[in-house]
Amino acid sequence: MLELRLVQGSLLKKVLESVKDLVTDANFDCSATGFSLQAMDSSHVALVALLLRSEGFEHYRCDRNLSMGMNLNNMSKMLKCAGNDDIITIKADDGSDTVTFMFESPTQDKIADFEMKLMDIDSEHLGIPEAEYHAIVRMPSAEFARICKDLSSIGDTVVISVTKEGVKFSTRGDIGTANIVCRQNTSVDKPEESTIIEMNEPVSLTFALRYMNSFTKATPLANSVTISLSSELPVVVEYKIAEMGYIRFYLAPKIED
Amino acid sequence: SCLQRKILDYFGEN
Repeated sequence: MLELRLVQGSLLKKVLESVKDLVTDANFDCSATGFSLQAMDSSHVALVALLLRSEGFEHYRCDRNLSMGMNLNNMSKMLKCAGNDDIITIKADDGSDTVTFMFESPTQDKIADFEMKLMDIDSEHLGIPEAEYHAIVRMPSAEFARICKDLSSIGDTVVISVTKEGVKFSTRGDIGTANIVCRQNTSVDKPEESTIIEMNEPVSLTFALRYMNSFTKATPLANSVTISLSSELPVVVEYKIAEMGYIRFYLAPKIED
Repeated sequence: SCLQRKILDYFGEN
């Protein structure tokens, strides 16, 4: 038996909107730790890892570990029927091939339940090691989204370079080139508007902008985004989900042929 | 030209 009650149902709606274009089908894993997902895009170039910790739910009952295969487009269709202020409860019985999403309006005057068919998904679970990164950049998520969108109108790839001068986002295309440098800025009153660069050593990596733009669909989940770079690892683009956990996108770099 | 690496080039299966 599984019953997860999320008062801030809009979080789940936002999570779905941020992953459904990247991943078609995925297993949601439910354990005592929380509600999680790990899935790669169909090209195996990007990976998404989501964790919503059990403590973040108003009610969290998960009698035994359960993996539920869902088509994310269908799940999104169902969650779009929930109001932004609705409380969402996810329910499933052991051995059932369906999951139920229950939506309650804040005033309890409307209660809806949507039952969705589950599917068997054969997916490998990857081991992601704890790692030291050469550089970690924290910046406003809206700023990062703007940069990715702007650069994708010029080129297909972005070179992200971190030096002690700051973080530089560069692209080139048929019409020309573009460089955007963001310097460390901690003087602003609001911490979420600051840009903080931790650099152990300079790093420069090239990524497909199409994937970066897809990751920025998670912007509504967090004011800040953290970009962790190392020359030996995929970049990690992380959006913290307030009080609950995170959504992390991993993207393998492009390298010189 | 650039070669796109894959996630599996970095992370192994659990």
